[in-house]
Amino acid sequence: YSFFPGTPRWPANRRDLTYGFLPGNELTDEIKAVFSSAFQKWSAVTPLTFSQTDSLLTADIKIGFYSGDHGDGEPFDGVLGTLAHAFSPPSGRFHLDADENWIVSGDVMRSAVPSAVDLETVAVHEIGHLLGLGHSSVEDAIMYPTITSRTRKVELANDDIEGIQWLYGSNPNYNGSTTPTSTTEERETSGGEI
Amino acid sequence: SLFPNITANPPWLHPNATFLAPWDAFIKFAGCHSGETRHGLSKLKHYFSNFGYIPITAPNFSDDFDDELEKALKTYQQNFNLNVTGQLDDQTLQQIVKPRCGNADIVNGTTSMNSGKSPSFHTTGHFHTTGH
Repeated sequence: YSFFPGTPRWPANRRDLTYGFLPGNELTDEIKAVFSSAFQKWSAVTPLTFSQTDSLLTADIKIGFYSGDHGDGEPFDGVLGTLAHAFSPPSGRFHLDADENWIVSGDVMRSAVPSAVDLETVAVHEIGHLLGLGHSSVEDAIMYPTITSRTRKVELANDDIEGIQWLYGSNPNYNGSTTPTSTTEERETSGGEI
Repeated sequence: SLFPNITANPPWLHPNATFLAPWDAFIKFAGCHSGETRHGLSKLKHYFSNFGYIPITAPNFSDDFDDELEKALKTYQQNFNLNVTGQLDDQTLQQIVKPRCGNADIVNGTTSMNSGKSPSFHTTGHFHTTGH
C-alpha cells in the first residue's frame, strides 16, 4: 500500500462522513446502492462510517459522472483509458467517466461487451483514494492501478486493510479477516435500500 | 452509460464491434528501443507524464526513445512487477494499454509502490537469501 505525499487523512473529529451525488446525473436508487456497498467495504475494517445525504453542497464526498474536460485539469478520455479519479483527503471529489459502459448489476464477466466495466469495482478503488490510500503494486489489492474491463474485484486484500488501518485504526468489530461472499449473494443483497 | 444489468446493453454496442481505446495505438511501439525515433512516441511520454513517471519539463515531448523514457519504463516495470528491461516489450505494452484509475502512481516524484522501496527488493521482486 501507499499514501499520498504528506499522508493526508480525514481528521480525527471526522469519522462519520457523508456522501452525495451530482443531481444532474439523476442516478437511480439501484446505482446509489452500488456506492453504498462500496463504502461498506471500507467501513467494515475502520472506525469510519458513511451515510448518504441529499445535499451535494454539504457532503464530505461528492460523487459525479462527467465526460471529457470537466474542469479539474484531468479530462476523461472516452470509452476505457482512464475510468475514474478521486482526490486525496479532505477534498472528497470523486469523478467517474460518464462515457464508460458501466455495469451496475449482474455478472460483468458474462457481458458480451468488451468495454463493460463493473461499477462497484471502480467505486471501491476510488474510495480508497478518497480516504488517503495511493496505488499499490500488489496485484490482488483493490488499490492496484489497473482495473480490467469485464472483471469484478470488490473485496479488500490484506494490503488494502493494512494500509487503511494504518491511517485510521481498526473497526472494533473487525475480526481480522474479510468475509468471502459469492458474486451471486452480493448482487442479491446490494439492490435493496441504502 | 449506466446499464442496470448485463442484458441491458443497447443495440449499438455490438459484442463483436471493434473499437480503439485511447491507448491501444501504443501496441505498435513493440520492440522499439533506446536511440530510436518513432512517430507518436511523444504520446507515450504524455501517458507516463500523466501518471507521474516523467516530469513535465518542456511543453512538448519529442518522438525520441531517450534516457528519460527508458528510466520511466524501468520504474513502471518495477511498479507493475514486470521484468525490468527498460524496453517496450510485449508484456509491458499489454499492461500499459489496460484501463486504469486516472490517479497518478507517482505524486511529486515520490511513491511507495515497488519503485519506492529498497533496491534489493524491487530489482528482483524478491529478497536474496543464502542457505547456511
